[in-house]
Amino acid sequence: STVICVFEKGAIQIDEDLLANSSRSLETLVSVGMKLGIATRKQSKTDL
Amino acid sequence: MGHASSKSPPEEEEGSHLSRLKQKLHIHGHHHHRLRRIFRRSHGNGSGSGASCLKLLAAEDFAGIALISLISAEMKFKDKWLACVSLGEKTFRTEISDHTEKPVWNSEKKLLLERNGPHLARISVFETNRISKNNLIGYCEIDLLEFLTRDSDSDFEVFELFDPSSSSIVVGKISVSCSVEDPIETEKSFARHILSIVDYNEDGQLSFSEFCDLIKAFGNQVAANKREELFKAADKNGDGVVSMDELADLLAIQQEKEPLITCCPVCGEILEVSDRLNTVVHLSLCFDEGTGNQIMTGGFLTDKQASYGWIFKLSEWAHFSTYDVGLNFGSSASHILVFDRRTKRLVEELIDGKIVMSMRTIYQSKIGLRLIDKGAKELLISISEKQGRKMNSAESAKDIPKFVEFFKDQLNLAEVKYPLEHFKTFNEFFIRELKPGVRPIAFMEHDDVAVCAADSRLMAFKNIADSLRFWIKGQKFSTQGLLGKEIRSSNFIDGSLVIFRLAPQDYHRFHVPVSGTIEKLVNVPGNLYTVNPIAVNSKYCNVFTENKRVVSIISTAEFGKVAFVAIGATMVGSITFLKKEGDSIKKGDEFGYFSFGG
Repeated sequence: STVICVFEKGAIQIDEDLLANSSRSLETLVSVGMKLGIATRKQSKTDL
Repeated sequence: MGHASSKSPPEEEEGSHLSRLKQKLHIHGHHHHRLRRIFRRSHGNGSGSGASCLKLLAAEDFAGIALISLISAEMKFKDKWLACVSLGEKTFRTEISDHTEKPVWNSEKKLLLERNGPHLARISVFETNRISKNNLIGYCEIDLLEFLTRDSDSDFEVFELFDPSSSSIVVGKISVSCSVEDPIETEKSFARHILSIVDYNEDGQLSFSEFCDLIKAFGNQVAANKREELFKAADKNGDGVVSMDELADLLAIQQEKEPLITCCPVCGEILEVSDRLNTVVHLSLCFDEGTGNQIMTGGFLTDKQASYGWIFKLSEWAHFSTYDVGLNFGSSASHILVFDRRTKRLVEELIDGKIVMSMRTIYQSKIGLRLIDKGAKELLISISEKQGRKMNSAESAKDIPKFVEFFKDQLNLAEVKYPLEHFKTFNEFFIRELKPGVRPIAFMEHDDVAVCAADSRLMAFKNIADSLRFWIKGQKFSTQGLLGKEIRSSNFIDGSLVIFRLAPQDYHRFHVPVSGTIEKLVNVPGNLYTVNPIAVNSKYCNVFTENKRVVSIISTAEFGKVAFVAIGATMVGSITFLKKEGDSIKKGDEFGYFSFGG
């Protein structure tokens, strides 16, 4: 089974490590609740 | 020939047929050594050499592949027709013709023809316009050895079809052709075929890792242990890769010295190592079943295996029925690499090599997918429903300890909310809850941080174009296709895409990735193909846009709208949501779960 999330264009800045692995066609093993990315639509209030 | 020639010819006459049969084979010079090796093994010594000797040895021990074609028929009334050809215990059928007196099928099938095996083919023609059953209207019997050795300029022969209740009544005519494939061609075509299946980067050559996958799938532990040595032996020109010709040579030479292929990578059957030619024939036919180079459908395996085996090979979830032998199959186990984000290490995930190859054979070929179209879609749903009923039964609970033992390295029972005795069915265990707090939610108080929705293998892309470039190869994939007709996709055009793939051993509840409100929940009916990367990476398979799924739209303050699509798969096709439209949700909340069922 699979879950797919689609975000609006430019709405999220996905974490770089996840994008880097995916661009090598390499899946990343993750757990529920791990950080996925940060909103870009508004100036993020979160200092990461 | 035809109906009258239903008895086998006398022995001496048969020998003469075989000689003529061999003369029909075109054996060319550079293949002679290999052919001689093959037959020398069968005879214990290899006295003699040269073409004449080859013909003699080969003719005495002939086994080959006959290509039989059911071309067309002339019947006495209009109907929708289908024809079957039976040889020995195997039966294959054509598709159903148009409503006509002159059906045209042009259907062909490769059949193994052995000297001491059956060679009397029975062809049956059925009318099919009745809902309840097909009626046998006419039949004929053809001695294939006689057919193949007949002097004829025509590419086909016409046979009378007889009434099944009276062999003196002619009910129609059928046009049939039959030819024999050169065993060397069979062997080369086999090498070409298996090379294409394990040639992941499709450069026409095998790298060392691709070569290793192949050797593993052959099921030979000894060979698996000396794969480097074998690779060096195969790579004659030392260019670091193995070409098709080099692979064919290795298979021929090595099989004589020390059998390489001990089990069929497709059907798993243990092969008779002393019978090299039949091994190649078996593998050729078995691979052809998967890629469907012929139009007639049926099975090289038994009927039971054909109807049951293939379906299980369509999914890695087959392990649920075979986990006591499946991945522990040792040399046939293959693996995929995954990057573990927590430990920052590459980890290997085992998967049965035969399953990998079978799935590649089926999902990654256009005609393999056509095989699925022929009723298997319904079977996948039916088998998933059946599995759901089974996993909901009290009896299924006894499988839980075996499952836990099998996945002991990947399952942490300390995280599970309830002890094993709590679960009364396997499905209850499958959708187990976790103890509060064992999955901490990142930046819980910051709704502008999205989190992962499932324990899974994740792929993430900035836009759809990247997802198509790196991962999703289905030619029909689109955002609109994924979301279905009821959801307007304009919000998501060129949006970012994150894929969470769950494996059998995973915690099967999915959680909310962003905080907001559920605007919509839409069921999209569909198929239950596997969602394994092998299918996702196939240009012929569109699992994300054709599988059964539930689409939810979440409205958020920070991310705008987010589409959350839960996609069912073979065996695990039941999708349950624990929230409803209008509910406010907080990231990390439990959102629903996947379970066994259709």
